[in-house]
Amino acid sequence: AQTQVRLDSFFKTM
Amino acid sequence: MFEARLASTLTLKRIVDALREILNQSTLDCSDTGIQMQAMDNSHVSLVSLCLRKEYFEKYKCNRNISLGLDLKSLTKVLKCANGDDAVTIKAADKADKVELSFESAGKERTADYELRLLNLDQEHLAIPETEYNCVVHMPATEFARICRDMATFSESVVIACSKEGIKFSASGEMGAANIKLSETTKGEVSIQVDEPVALSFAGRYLSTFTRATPLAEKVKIGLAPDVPLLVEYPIEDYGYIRYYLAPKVDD
Repeated sequence: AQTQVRLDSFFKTM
Repeated sequence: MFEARLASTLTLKRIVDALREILNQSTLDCSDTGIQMQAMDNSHVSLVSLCLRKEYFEKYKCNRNISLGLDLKSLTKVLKCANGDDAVTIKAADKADKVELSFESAGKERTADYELRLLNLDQEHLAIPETEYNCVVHMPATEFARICRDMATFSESVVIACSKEGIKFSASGEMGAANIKLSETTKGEVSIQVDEPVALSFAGRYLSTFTRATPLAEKVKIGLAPDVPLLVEYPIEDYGYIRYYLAPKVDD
């Protein structure tokens, strides 16, 4: 099975 | 005071069409260099980033940075009132609670003005890091749309594997499996630059959503690197772009 990664871990809030 | 005029409403319609399936509401950040917008979808899996430089517009004036919070459904309704070949002027006063859209027919004999209420959106800005993509592929935008559509028939997940031999899209599900491979063409419709081969898995329904931008550009650029979001970029003439980012799926 696969898990969908979220973008929050790549793009940080400014 | 903000004022921007485009010779044709059609491109604006196309831009909004490319955004509205991912976002319901969004803030346009207008400055003296142009318009920018970026937002994630509700599930924080994809991000869309729009950039339109001021040179894109027939007329562009922005004395002071201004943020316009827009409901894209409402904006679509207003744009439906206009013909594609109407010129459109977008205007907003400083600290305004509304934006004005004026449409002028090609022969200038008909003008129509609409006001849209602005929203006060609490939107976070994300820093998108500069990424060196190991694989960069350019292909006709219609070809990419076709592949995404065909993959969706087979599975929710699409594996994109890129090597010097080409770019391969694969999907397998209960019905069976699909594999589409594109090699570099001598005429340059498909170009493939590879430093290191990459293979990643993505949710096909997001890829299909991105292809809403197909009418905006002849070519689409795809950037892949290990364990980072996929980049799908549609240029808007020479004056801007819509970039979509999609987080990969990983094995448990």
